[in-house]
Amino acid sequence: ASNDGLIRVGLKKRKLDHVDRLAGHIDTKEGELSGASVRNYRL
Amino acid sequence: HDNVGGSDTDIIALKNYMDAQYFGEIGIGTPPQKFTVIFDTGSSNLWVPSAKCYFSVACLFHSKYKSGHSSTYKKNGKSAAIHYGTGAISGFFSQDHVKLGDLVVKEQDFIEATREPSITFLAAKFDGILGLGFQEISVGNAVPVWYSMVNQGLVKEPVFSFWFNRNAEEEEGGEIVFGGVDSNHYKGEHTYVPVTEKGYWQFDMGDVLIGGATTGFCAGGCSAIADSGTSLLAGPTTVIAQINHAIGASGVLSQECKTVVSQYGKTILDMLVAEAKPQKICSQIGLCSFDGTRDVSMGIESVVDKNTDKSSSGLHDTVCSACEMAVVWMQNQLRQNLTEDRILNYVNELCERIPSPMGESAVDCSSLASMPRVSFTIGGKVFELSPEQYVLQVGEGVAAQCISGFMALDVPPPRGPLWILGDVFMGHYHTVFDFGNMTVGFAEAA
Repeated sequence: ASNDGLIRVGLKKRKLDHVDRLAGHIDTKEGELSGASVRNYRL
Repeated sequence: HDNVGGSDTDIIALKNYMDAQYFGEIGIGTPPQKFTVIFDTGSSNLWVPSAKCYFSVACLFHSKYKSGHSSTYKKNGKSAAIHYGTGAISGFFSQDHVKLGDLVVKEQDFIEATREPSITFLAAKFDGILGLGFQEISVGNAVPVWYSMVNQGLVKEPVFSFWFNRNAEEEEGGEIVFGGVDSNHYKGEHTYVPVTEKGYWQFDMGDVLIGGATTGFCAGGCSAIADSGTSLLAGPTTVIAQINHAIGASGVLSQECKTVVSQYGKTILDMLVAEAKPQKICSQIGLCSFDGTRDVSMGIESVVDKNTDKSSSGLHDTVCSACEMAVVWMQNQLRQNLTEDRILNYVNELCERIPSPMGESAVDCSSLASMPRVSFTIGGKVFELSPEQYVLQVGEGVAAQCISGFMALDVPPPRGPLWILGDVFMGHYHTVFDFGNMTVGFAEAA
């Protein structure tokens, strides 16, 4: 809170990178991995 | 206890928390237990991992709420589940005090997640999600945190606003302001439009322009949602195709597949003709590593190797996949005794047809200067985005890749055609969510 009566919450940010994006790509509904994902990403 | 209504579920399913880039810290309980959450205007529940989450690996890597450590905890126990496009969580409702900044919201219902089976949440930098949408789309009809803040008289005005700092050089991620707007974070006046569909922060939007020229499709009106929990800008395929054409965008995998074919296609063919083992070809030319039986991507080991450039390891993953696909396609074509040129042409055409993961498209980083501005008409005013604002650069130096900030999303009437204005848009335009007047306002961010 500050003098002007506003409540401020600072935000953090992160930089997108290839690894994060690919982790998103292998995600599927209910957390199950498709055969192709397992094959491609060695999980 | 899924999200209310079939059509709403469709939209929630489009959310992409994996690429969400902005998050803040809250405290739950007394004394406050700290959690990093996404402040998400596209959903309405608060959830954090529970100490009772035993069987989801994601819970091991995130802060967990321990009700036994809080003197203000109140049991609820009603079960809850939320399905997102990129993951799902389930657990049960609890009640406790929630601290935002210096403010304490009392007796707030939230979900203690006991299952987070999705890889989205395993890899996520955030622990949970704090929804800032309306109660109409709240799972279990739980009262959203924002409603409690207003009901408990904790804010001067029933307004909150977002400022995202898109300056890549600066550490500060941005700010969410409850109770009003911070005049340091925008220029000029806000343009306000009424909320047309309570649930999401949805409003009417007009034509989308490419380089000042109409794209036609939304000239008669489209809907849009201001969504801080989505990274990109999503809209009707009819318009996105025109944008992609204007900025030279192609699917991420398509582009890398074409690179593999142009640079290594002949080598791969020669090796197949020379009867090299197909499973080893991509590792032999350095695009994959070999695990003893077959080619595998080189990304996983690079993730744990802190000295390795994470950006380049990801690039290898897709290149390796592209190479593996090319080998299979060429093998098939060789069996039909086709000429080398015909095989390479055919494989190149197949590259163009590879569906793009998560709908992302790649653009040429060196062509930003020649790309047009894309504009959105909101409340009769034009809101422009320059190529630097709608293109995201991933990785650095030679491994840098540029991703278009646009992705296709087709929502049929009556809710659609619909645009999701995510962080790419909200990063350039300071956004005010006025709960009292039921309006959304945009002004250029400062």
